[in-house]
Amino acid sequence: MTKVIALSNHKGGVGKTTSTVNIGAGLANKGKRVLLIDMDPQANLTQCFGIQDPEYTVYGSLIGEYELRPYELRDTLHVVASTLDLAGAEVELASKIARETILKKLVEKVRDQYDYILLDCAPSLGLITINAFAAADEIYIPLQAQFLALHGLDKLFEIVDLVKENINPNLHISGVFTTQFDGRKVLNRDIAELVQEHFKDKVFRTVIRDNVTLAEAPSHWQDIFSYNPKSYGAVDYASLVDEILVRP
Amino acid sequence: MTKVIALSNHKGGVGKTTSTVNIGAGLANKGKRVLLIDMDPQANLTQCFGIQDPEYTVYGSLIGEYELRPYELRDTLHVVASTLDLAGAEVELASKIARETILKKLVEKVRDQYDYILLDCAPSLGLITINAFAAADEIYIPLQAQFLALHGLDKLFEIVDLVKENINPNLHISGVFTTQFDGRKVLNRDIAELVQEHFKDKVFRTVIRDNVTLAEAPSHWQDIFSYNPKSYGAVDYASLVDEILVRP
Ligand SMILES: Nc1ncnc2c1ncn2[C@@H]1O[C@H](COP(=O)(O)OP(=O)(O)OP(=O)(O)O)[C@@H](O)[C@H]1O
Ligand SMILES: Nc1ncnc2c1ncn2[C@@H]1O[C@H](COP(=O)(O)OP(=O)(O)OP(=O)(O)O)[C@@H](O)[C@H]1O
Ligand SMILES: [Mg+2]
Ligand SMILES: [Mg+2]
Repeated sequence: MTKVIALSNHKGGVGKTTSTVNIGAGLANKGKRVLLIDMDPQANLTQCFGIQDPEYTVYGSLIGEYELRPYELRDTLHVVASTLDLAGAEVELASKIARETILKKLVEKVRDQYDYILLDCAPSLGLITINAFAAADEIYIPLQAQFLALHGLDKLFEIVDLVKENINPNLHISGVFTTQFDGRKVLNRDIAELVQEHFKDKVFRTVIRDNVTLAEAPSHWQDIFSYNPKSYGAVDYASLVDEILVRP
Repeated sequence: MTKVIALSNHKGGVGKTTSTVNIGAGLANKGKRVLLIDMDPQANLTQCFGIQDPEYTVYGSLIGEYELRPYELRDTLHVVASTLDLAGAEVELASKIARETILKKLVEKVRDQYDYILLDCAPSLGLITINAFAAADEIYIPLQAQFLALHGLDKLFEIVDLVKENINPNLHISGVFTTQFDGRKVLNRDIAELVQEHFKDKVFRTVIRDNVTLAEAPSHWQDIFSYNPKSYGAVDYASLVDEILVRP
């Protein structure tokens, strides 16, 4: 039973891309067949795997030039690349019929080839992210344990509810996890407690610690497990992957 | 001579809001008359000053309901608040005549009341950010010294050139500064060197260090100078403000 999960939070820099890369790689290392789709015009996910000037991108598929054309990095890990041109898609798709469900139709054609499909969303709640929500079964929210990161989530809940009522009744926020956590900072500890109170059973037990190896790995075009398997980053994401695998 | 400066970088979480708040407060402390405009639907700048459920926002002004209506926090520091509704403005304004220069016309009416007008942009390059570029004289780019933050700047340069050629010939990127810098991390030192090589004389000498007090101040609704004037954060932003004041 394939799971399609969107990693989303319109607050910038909270670890959406870092999480998509390393949860994806972690699941693939456990033998799961994984597809990652870069839904961000910044194309950070694409860069993390060293894919340069991709010939096929999610943009080409969204505007109807071709089906999803993933790059096959390993047997169990494929990536649909992005491009800066995706930034123009919001306007280009705005007048298309059923503009919100273009990605959903593309994903349905490949779903059964994968166990997990992860969608790395941009820091926005526009039409491209709405396409991701329409195609997804679940949403994971990476959350920095910082004051500014807590606000604005109401808008995310509002958009999720709108998509759930009008387009995708399956959609629900199923997981929240804290990223870039530094136990020495009182601020981080305080906010992490608030997150636990607010999201209760949706919160993963694993907390992703602040760890520079996670910021270094992308420049080597590697996920954290290939770059430095003994680092805190690798330990934390491996633990998160174990929790994901046992979720219903 | 009023300066209108947009703080922009579509990479998320690099310190745009933190910089707008603290550069603004630093300039106001030096007796300059400062207006801050929150151009982000997340309304983080609005939250940093404790403005809750604002009656007047930049959204109301952009859709033509009223002129810019700033909150007067001090004699020399005013803020135009934002709201989550601003996220809908991209679509609402898309069909308006001269949609890119709506903010420019609003700003022109108040320019002479201020010495500096700072625009805090969202992590995107859509119509709202283009409005900020059309209204601005200069752009400052806060840059995290991380690998992922370096890519994608090409798109920013592309959009700036488009606005410069078609709407605002004055516009130019005048300043770049590094944020969240941790001298112990080799990655940060390496990237900071690349930034210096790439941007040359546009780079401010001041580097903003990674300092948790900057992340704590917003939850107290204070800028860094009021919250903890002896912190690294206050020292660094004061030094950056000094550099800004002597720029032509
Ligand atoms: N746990 C961590 N420890 C240290 N650095 C991290 C961690 N997670 C992410 N980073 C770094 O922080 C920056 C932001 O992370 P990332 O780009 O994954 O966030 P994002 O939410 O995808 O950003 P955007 O909103 O721009 O899409 C990156 O430079 C990344 O390398
Ligand atoms: N120099 C710094 N040291 C430590 N923390 C910082 C620093 N600058 C910003 N922060 C924290 O990092 C997070 C991101 O900063 P901020 O929200 O200002 O970035 P942004 O670019 O405005 O984000 P967005 O893309 O979401 O608009 C915030 O929680 C902020 O408090
Ligand atoms: Mg990202
Ligand atoms: Mg911001």
